[in-house]
Amino acid sequence: YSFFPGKPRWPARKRDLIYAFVPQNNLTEDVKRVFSRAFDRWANVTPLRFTRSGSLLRADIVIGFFSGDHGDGEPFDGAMGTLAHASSPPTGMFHLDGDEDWLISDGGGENRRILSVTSLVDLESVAVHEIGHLLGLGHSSVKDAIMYPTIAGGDRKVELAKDDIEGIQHLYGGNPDGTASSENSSRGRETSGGAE
Amino acid sequence: KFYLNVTSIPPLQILNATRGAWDYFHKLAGCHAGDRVSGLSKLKQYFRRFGYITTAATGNFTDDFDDVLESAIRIYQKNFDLKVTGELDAATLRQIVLPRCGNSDVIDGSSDMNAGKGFQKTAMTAGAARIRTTKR
Repeated sequence: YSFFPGKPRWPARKRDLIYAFVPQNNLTEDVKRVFSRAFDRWANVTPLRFTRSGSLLRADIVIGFFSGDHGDGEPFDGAMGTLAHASSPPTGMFHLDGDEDWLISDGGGENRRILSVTSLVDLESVAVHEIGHLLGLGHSSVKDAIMYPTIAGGDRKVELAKDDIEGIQHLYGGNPDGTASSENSSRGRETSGGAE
Repeated sequence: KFYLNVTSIPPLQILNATRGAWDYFHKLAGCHAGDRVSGLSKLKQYFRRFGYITTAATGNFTDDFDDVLESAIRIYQKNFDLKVTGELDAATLRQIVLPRCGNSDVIDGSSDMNAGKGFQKTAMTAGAARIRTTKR
């Protein structure tokens, strides 16, 4: 695991983070649920809690789908290529490429190949990765880690690996209500604890 | 577009799966130091995009396989646990063309991607002019 330079993290007074979706995207509940599941995966292993809000003004994290140049100096490049990007704490910008074909099914908790050849991208996999950035993690060289920078089209990777959990717990500590820790997750089994 | 499940994807969508945005780089296979091949400038832009080249140049790269590119390839190979050859071998290109997160792997000219595995912090070295990186 790695961190951004200076190891930025959300301040101690900010353990309940609010996220909101850019209203112009008009996302369905099915899509929003994908993000909720992704946030839960990080909440299970940290003291952080995530709440959805309908108001951008209250939000710590703003999520939106954009195409091409969307004003942050990091234009998207159409289908495939770069899929999404996110800022380090405490900025809370989470941008996804609106030109991708996104799969939003609840594909279960396991990492697996969904299709052998496809340009379809599993949204939850990308969301879990980008939330890692929003919380302060950089990229990892560990191939099984969520924070590994690449994902093949048609792959689903949503389980936090030991490397991810060690990294995030270095920043925030573990979930005081749960049992999930890097000790009991060898390589990213579904972690227990929290609401689960 | 959003697809609720795999069965909702039209068969043609699967058959005509979009080629990867960087499949073009496959044609650079086998290039090594000293070569001049059309397309290497685009590869340099790719490496600059993800922090492996920190020159302040704004895209005016040449098609020369120079020290800057070789250094970038070596750091990339270390970060992705590939054999460090400094060349555009098949394994490296297979990794480069995969869809990926838009965040940089190397930030401010140094990389910690491998830090958790006991590697030393990898400083950008020979040829990679360290001037500044873009702060988002």
